[in-house]
Amino acid sequence: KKQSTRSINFGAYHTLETIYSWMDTLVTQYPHLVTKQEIGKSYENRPMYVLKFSTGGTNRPAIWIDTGIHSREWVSPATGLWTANKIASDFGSDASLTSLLNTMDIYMLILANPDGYVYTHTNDRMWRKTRSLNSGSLCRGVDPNRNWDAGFGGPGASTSPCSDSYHGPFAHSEIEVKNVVDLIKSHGNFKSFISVHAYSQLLMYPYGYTCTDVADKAELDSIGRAATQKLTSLYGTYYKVGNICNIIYPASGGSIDWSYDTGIKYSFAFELRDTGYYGFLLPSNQIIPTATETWLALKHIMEYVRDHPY
Amino acid sequence: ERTFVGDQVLRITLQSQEQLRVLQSLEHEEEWQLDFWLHPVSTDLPVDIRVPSSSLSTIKEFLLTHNIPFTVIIENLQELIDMEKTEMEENQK
Repeated sequence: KKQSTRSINFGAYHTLETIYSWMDTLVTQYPHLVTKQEIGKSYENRPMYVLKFSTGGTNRPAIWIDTGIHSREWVSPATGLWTANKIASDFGSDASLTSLLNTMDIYMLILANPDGYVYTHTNDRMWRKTRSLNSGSLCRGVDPNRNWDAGFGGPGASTSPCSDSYHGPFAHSEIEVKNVVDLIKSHGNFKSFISVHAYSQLLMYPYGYTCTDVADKAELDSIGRAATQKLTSLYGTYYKVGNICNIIYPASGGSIDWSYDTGIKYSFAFELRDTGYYGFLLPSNQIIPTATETWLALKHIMEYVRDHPY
Repeated sequence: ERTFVGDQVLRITLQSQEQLRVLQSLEHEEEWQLDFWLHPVSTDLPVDIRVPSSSLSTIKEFLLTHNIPFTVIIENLQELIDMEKTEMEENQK
């Protein structure tokens, strides 16, 4: 008997195997909307899958969403799971989402760092990086959000392989990063790139590698503020909005800086909620409230992208 | 499997630029093996640090010496991890 998508508990954390298996059930349940595509393998040879939500057409403008690039931020892929199900189940009943999917595709990478994610389940719950070997060092892994070709090796990234923010030997050295870069480049028609992290309740736009304002700052800031207003409207969760450099600190080699410099104007990064007591150990009963409020902001951004073609 | 018995997470709400500078200097302190969950970036945002049990008394003393107030948001990290694991196993069943 085929498993139904209803059998998964979205209010719980899951292993990589369960998440990958659930993707198949989602595809089975919504065969005319959802496909699962392998975009490559991780360092430890695990497949990396994107869920593609598409109603057809060729090379339509697309929106990218990735979750779980930092492996210990469990609420991020958990939110991704809920969101993927929301997109699939609301298509056809939510007029706005339906119109969006009638003109654009959505790509979701729910486990952007599969090796790290598995490692947090088996060896070290606090692991953040990839699991690649570093030549000449006993320390493993690279911070996959310091490894993109955007001010690579600049401020806010470490040269030490033992650091949690080690940028790696060269830009896109991490296969997990390169797989995404290759897909985005070969597709060539992404209009928005959204990376979901946890925690600290921020919605950010480029840049992180410099404190110089991006050309589209006013527009991105306005979108971000409107999006977080909607997010806040649900449970009162307070978000700050701004560019990475000013709102957190200079951080070079980040994904949304790369996507913006590649020409994807609507590039954003979320830092999801924390209750102020648990950090990366956000209790599972917070997953659905987190995902639900985040959806309001995500949807606002996606609708804006749909309505402002470029 | 790595364990975190007795590790605590401290939350620090910075009140001055001087305190910010003091905490930023801690980021380069390797001996205490601090894990910054939220980095010291401004007085507007809190700082969360996972402190290994072996460094707890030293870091708390350091903060008190510099008049930097803190609260313990996680008393024993391993307890939370164990609870999370148990819940996941039950859910898997």
